[in-house]
Amino acid sequence: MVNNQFGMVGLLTFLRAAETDPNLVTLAMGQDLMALGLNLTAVENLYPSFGGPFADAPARPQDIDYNVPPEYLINMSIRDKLSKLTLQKYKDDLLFYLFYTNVGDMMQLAAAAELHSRDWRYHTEEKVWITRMPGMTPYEKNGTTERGTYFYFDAQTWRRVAKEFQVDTVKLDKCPNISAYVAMSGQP
Amino acid sequence: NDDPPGFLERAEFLLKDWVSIVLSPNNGRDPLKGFSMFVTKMNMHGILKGDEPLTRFFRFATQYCIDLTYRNMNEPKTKIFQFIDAYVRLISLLVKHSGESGNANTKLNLLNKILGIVVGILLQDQEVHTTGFQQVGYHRIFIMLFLELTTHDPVLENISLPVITAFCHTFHIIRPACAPGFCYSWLELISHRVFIGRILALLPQQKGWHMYSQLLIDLFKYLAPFLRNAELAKPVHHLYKGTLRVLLVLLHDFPEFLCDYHFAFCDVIPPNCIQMRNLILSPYPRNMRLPDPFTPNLKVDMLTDIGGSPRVSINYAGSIQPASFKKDLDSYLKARAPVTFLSELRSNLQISNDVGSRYNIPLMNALVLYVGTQAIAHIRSKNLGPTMATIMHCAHMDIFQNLAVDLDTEGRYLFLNAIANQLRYPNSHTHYFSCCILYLFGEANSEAIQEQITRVLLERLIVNRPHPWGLLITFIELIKNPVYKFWEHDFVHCAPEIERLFESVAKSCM
Amino acid sequence: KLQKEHQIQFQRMEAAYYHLPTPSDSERLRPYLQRQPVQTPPHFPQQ
Repeated sequence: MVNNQFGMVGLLTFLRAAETDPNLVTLAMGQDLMALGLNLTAVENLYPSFGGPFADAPARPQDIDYNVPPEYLINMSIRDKLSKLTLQKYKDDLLFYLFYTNVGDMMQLAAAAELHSRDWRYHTEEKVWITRMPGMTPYEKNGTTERGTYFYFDAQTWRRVAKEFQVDTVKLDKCPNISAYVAMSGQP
Repeated sequence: NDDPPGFLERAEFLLKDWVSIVLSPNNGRDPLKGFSMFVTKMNMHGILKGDEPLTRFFRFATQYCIDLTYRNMNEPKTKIFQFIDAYVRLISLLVKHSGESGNANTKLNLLNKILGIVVGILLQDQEVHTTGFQQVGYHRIFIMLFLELTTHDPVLENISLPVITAFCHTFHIIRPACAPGFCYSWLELISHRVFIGRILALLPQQKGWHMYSQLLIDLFKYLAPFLRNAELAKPVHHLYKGTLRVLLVLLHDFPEFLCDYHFAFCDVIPPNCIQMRNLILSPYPRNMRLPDPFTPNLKVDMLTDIGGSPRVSINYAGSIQPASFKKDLDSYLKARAPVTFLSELRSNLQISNDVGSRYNIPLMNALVLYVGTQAIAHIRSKNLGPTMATIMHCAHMDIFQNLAVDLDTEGRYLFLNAIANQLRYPNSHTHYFSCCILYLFGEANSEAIQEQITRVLLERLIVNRPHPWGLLITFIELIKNPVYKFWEHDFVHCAPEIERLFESVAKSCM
Repeated sequence: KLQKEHQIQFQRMEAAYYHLPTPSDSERLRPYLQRQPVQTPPHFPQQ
């Protein structure tokens, strides 16, 4: 057989080396390109929301500039008059908006904390926000499991939907500890 | 050097004055009024009195912005970005409003001057600071200037092609090989969603495609020496992964672009970057429906698209150098003589005696593609299509068979790679070269040739997806057609891992 | 082995690797709703 790097033995040697050296795998076997944060099955073009070569996710809608009439660009003249963000004053709808559109941002945590304070709970497995229907107590309780009618927030249709289901309260997320995240991120 | 006395003080005063104008709340109501008043001031201070004071002003202002970034590295970026964005606003307004409204030259001359100044400062900065070089100031200037000059505006729309050309030229000058400390920012800039949209989608008649291909070639050329090492250090891996993301966006949104320039890209991608090369070779035109390569009894030569000639936007025939070699090649293809041409072929391709870099790869690739396309034309002239019967016994196959036999293992590997680089979507090149490589396997006079053909095809198949359609159908034919007696070869069973690999690939193929 | 020219390139690239560009470097300033990237829990939406 060809006894250098250009035959089957050469390929075999490289593959065997790659088994023990993860650094060699990248070129030997390539990588799963579906895991680079791009929706390669999307029908629409990817470039308009491309987050950049080093981003794990597409750009957020609020980060994508659009050509608006210059009269719309009023930030400079009103920014000193804008009131501070006060999540306690906002309706649930806006809080959900902030939660779903500020992925990977402190704002997402802050919105989650405020929703939690309003008795919404984030189900860590179903990945939806749920809350008990007002005035409704669970009609079945068994340890950490309860059964009843709840509202869940459907982010696809953007509305609260009433549904009966069984909830394992262990799987409901606790309130995010904002100060701990702030300390970890090292940001003001 | 030798700024006139007081010039720097005046320039600093003007720059800071402009920034405060931009940041003032009243500016939003009538930005042009503020600009107009500022231009008057610039005139009063002599900045607009000629090319020299203008150049000095921009050189000072750019350097001031960069110095600001170095002094404030530990501060939030908002502060320096406010300053730089205001400076960029001044540049864009000056470019937009300079000269007569219908005269683009004044505007473009000014833009090119300023881009040249920024580039000059960047390159000098890199030499001065070396590993202490900070990219953020230059990154901000380039991206904000590009965004400002490509907004929807009738004046700017008229000069959009030359503006984009100016930026492409600038990015080529500061390509990673020349400014490695800027390489990550550079990739961000050339793959910014607005830049990609402008250059690949919005410029009419694909006028930006060639320029963008040059930038990608710059990127591949830079990565090549590091990727050849196979073991990727973290900084290299990071840049490589970013490159893959960009290629995926291009594969998804602009497959025709990758199709058109695949040849130029394969010239500069190292042979061991198999997945990246597959990314370049896998795209197909969006209006094409690819038949499932695993369809039983797929009749490739009956496919509607198989006769179509793919566009190759590179003058590969012109790459066959020297001219005397090209002349001899054309003579041989025409007359199938003299036979000595074949024996001298190898020496034309070899450039050194160093193992691993013996051969002129771009010349090899060009030779293979040129001979193949000449062969297709020759077959077509007889109203035939490429089949095993039509591709044999001709000058073209003489050349390919001679290369397969006469080259050493390294040269043969590169030669076979050049053929495999044409196994893409259904078209006449894919069809011809698929027949060609199968013919070389079947007619091989030594098992080494068959082994290396198998190696070249297999290594392209065992990496993660994507895989070019032409590669799949060729390999399927090789393992399924009893004519090739594929499973009887010793190299198929040389090691348990290899056997398992073949079985696994064959299982998914069959 | 890397040629000297490529070794120098690598050194400069490696230095740049420790202060990579961030997404906000290419975005307009947003004084009102600035980015504050943070590692959110994995069960939160990631896109």
